[in-house]
Amino acid sequence: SKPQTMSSAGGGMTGGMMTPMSRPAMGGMGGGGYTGANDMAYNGLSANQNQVLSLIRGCPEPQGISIHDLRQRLSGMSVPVIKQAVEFLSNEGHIFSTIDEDHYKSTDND
Amino acid sequence: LDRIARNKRAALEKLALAQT
Repeated sequence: SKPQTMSSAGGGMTGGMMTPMSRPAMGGMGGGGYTGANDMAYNGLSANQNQVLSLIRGCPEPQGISIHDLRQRLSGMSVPVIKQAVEFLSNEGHIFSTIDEDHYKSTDND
Repeated sequence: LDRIARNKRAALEKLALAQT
């Protein structure tokens, strides 16, 4: 006769540790849908802002171009719109005011 | 026209910051 000790070390059922491996995949870029040549085309600027920027870039004078001049060359764009664009560009560092808050020059003058 | 130079420097810094 044998004892037949079945050391039943079975039951390896580690409890239902269902670690959820699902993360909300946060893509690297901050949701910028850069889908090409729409209104926001070139560098994240609107069409108006780009027009203003290129005019300012095109101005050779050391004191820059005045809002008034911009307005004259951008017939069809109203002063508030121009000022808004100028303000945005200035906030972004593309342009800066020179002799007063009415004259602007671009930083990237190449 | 110190103001121009100062503003330009500030703007360039902003630009550099915005482009990072």
